[in-house]
Amino acid sequence: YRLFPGEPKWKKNTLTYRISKYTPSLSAAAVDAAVEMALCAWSSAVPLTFVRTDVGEADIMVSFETGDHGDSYPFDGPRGTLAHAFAPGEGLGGDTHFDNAETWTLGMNGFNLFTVAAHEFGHALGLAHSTDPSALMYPTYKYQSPYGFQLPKDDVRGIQALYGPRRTFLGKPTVPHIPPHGPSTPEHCDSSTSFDAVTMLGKELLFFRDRIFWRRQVHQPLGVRPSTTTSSFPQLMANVDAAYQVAERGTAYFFKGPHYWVTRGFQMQGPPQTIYDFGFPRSVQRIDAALHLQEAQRTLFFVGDEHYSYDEKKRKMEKDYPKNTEEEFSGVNGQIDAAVELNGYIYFFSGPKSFKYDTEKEDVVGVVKSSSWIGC
Amino acid sequence: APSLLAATNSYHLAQAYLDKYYTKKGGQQIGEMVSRGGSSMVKKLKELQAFFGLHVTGKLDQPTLEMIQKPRCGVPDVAN
Repeated sequence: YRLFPGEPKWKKNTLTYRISKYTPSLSAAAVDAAVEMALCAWSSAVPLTFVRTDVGEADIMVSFETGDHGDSYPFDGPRGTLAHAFAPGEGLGGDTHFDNAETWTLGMNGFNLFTVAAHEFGHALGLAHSTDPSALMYPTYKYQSPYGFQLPKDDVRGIQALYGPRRTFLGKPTVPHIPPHGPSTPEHCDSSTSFDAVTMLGKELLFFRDRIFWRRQVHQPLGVRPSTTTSSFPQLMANVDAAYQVAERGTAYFFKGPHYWVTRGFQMQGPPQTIYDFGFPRSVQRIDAALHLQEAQRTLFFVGDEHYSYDEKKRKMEKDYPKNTEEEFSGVNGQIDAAVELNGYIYFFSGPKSFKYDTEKEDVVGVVKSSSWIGC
Repeated sequence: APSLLAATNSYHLAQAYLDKYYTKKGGQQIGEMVSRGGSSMVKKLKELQAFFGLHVTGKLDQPTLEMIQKPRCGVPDVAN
């Protein structure tokens, strides 16, 4: 690997990015997702956090440009130069430009945007070109699939030379150590345990938190094993906001920010799509929890202290929503982090608490610690 | 004649490539990677061949020409 002379780097660990101009060859949602996954590739190796903004000046301004676009490095039309990025610094520093004349794609028929963006963000973080042909920072284009992408060793060494390693380098599936002997309290047990998302997947129950998830049989809380999300859901690359399954269709939906992925079991069904397909207003940028009600064939989406109702049969959002959640589900207090319907009851997860809600009594009939669901 | 034309095209292609990726331009560091001052084309060709692990001849041979034609990142390669 190589660093820029003077080794410019960002002096903060949280960087903002903004996509200020898009390309006609890909949907905005696809560009958003590719950029997010490309940034995730780096944040999995170093303690950097990327926060997206849609207004004003961000540390990393991302745009698709044509020809001479004012930075004295004009683009050259199809092929040739694909993109460039500036070393860390004020103003132009970190900014990343893609040549609009190229055919950008999420696949292989054209130039894969994830591949080029991941390379360019290496520059925006302080890496120059590497002479290692296997490195992401090698100057010439070589397709990389975002699905299951692992940052090559040379690039990990380079970026960690600038920012040090992330506490747990999540590029490789590391399963937290569980004591070898029986039912002693597993390490992942602490009273503050909360979940980002809970869903059935096939016959299993999955609990997501940060970049880890636990899977268990519905009636068997012991022997729960944690895995890293990226080991089974490489496309997600990071934590999950919400998830639900429509058993009749055999499909599950995973939400992250304004995107969602459809899976059959653990098998992704294509690239990420935009949550506005469900009919959400643009004011909704992410979902806190999703709850599929099998009999009613509706899915409730929880956003802040409200929730929306989506008719799975008609495939559209129901009228008269959003509604206030506490008014609709008495006894369930606090923001809903996750929810799942099991054996006729609804289980709401809010921070370290899990509420068992009886839809007939229309009331909460039990409260347990969230962590008790993963064998604690 | 055709081979002469092809050779001329290759020469201009190489010249443009070396100007873009192996010549310092000053201003904001975009990839920073430029050679100090305006070295001759032969010297820059050698830098390119060394960077990509090609046989360092200073000549515009086939492997070098093939490398020059590959789509790539716009950030210059050679550090000063």
